[in-house]
Amino acid sequence: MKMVIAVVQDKDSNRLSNALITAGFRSTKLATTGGFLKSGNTTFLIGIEDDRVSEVLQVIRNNCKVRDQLVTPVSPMGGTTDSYIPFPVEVQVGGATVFVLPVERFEHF
Amino acid sequence: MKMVIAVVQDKDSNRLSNALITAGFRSTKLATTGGFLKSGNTTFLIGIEDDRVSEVLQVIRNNCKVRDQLVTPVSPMGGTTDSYIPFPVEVQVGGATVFVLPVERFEHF
Amino acid sequence: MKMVIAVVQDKDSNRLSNALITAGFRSTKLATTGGFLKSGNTTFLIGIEDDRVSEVLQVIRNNCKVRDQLVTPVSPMGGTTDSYIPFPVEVQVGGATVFVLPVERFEHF
Ligand SMILES: Nc1ncnc2c1ncn2[C@@H]1O[C@@H]2COP(=O)(O)O[C@H]3[C@@H](O)[C@H](n4cnc5c(N)ncnc54)O[C@@H]3COP(=O)(O)O[C@H]2[C@H]1O
Ligand SMILES: Nc1ncnc2c1ncn2[C@@H]1O[C@@H]2COP(=O)(O)O[C@H]3[C@@H](O)[C@H](n4cnc5c(N)ncnc54)O[C@@H]3COP(=O)(O)O[C@H]2[C@H]1O
Ligand SMILES: Nc1ncnc2c1ncn2[C@@H]1O[C@@H]2COP(=O)(O)O[C@H]3[C@@H](O)[C@H](n4cnc5c(N)ncnc54)O[C@@H]3COP(=O)(O)O[C@H]2[C@H]1O
Repeated sequence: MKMVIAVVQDKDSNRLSNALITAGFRSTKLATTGGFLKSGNTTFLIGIEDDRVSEVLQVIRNNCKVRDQLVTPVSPMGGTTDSYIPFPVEVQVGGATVFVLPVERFEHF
Repeated sequence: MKMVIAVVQDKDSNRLSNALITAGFRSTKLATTGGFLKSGNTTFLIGIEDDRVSEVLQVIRNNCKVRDQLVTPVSPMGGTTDSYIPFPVEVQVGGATVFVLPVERFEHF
Repeated sequence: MKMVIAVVQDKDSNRLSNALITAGFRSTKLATTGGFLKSGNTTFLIGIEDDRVSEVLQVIRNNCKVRDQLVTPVSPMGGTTDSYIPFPVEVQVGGATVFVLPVERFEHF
């Protein structure tokens, strides 16, 4: 058993959720916040059998898009804030950030 | 140290939370969403000593009930949606889905 | 790769978030609830390279404060509730509770 933790953009969350069901994967969804952009994203917890890791990664890759996001930095990356006029900057946000963790025991009551 | 991740129904969340305190377990709760029914449920993160895994599983089993939930599927599992009239269907939802993950290091500041 | 799960007080969440960015760590934030005080706190998921565990623990320790919190227990720890007049009690809440879990595979699409 493995626990797959996948952080995806909110825009892809429903499509990924349905694709996981169709492919026979069970999952739990969390509403989360990105550490850098401080905007909402979605984290999936997906418990899977050991031999289905590549398959679930394929489903995630096929359903999550890389996008450019216009961001207005809250303050300059360094230096003073007095005469700072924030300009929007384009940041590329990945389709999915995925961690696969080992599970020692699984129970379903 | 182990990290127990337990997904339970909202209805059992308070009873389980109190039972964990009484049994001397510490925990953190997350409001989550089921991948299939897309309705709210609760996920517990419970960090425990290695030799208390069976005990915490017993507390979870004793405080989480299996229930039938009436669900109106959003669309047919396969096929077309034009003349589809959704009928409620009964789905059995487990008491708890539990994953036990190894922890390499624990710190409390 | 390791997954660091850090439960911190809401008051320290923004300061820690910015300190992680400055130190070059990526993270995802979850709004969570303490099992005992049942009040809001913040859980960080921080995926890091194996050799940076001590460094991220240092950043967490430096940005999360231990505080005393006045709590009115919902009911007596034991015994009857009829003539119980709840008095506020001071509970010390740690700066951070941190678990380091092994990650077998990491992907970024
Ligand atoms: N210090 C920095 N300097 C410049 N650009 C930066 C940066 N930190 C992040 N970015 C950029 O901003 C995007 C959004 O990051 P955020 O932290 O809001 O949202 C992140 C975060 O919630 C999560 N994530 C990524 N790496 C993570 C890690 N190692 N641990 C935990 N969560 C992670 O996945 C989301 C998407 O990440 P992704 O890498 O695709 O996309 C990132 C990255 O392209
Ligand atoms: N593709 C499908 N076809 C037919 N019936 C399906 C189905 N997927 C789920 N169900 C049924 O619906 C119930 C609720 O699933 P849901 O995903 O909303 O809510 C789930 C989900 O949040 C979590 N969960 C279960 N297995 C998981 C896994 N492997 N990984 C992550 N989360 C899981 O535990 C909750 C309760 O699961 P439980 O198995 O007791 O109960 C499930 C199951 O009986
Ligand atoms: N049964 C009990 N009897 C008397 N006092 C108790 C108690 N359980 C907790 N406390 C005290 O209350 C503080 C807040 O606990 P809470 O569970 O709300 O909030 C916790 C919880 O969300 C999380 N946490 C701590 N240990 C954990 C564990 N083993 N597993 C999962 N989450 C944990 O970290 C937060 C802060 O914990 P911290 O230990 O610094 O601070 C704790 C502790 O000092």
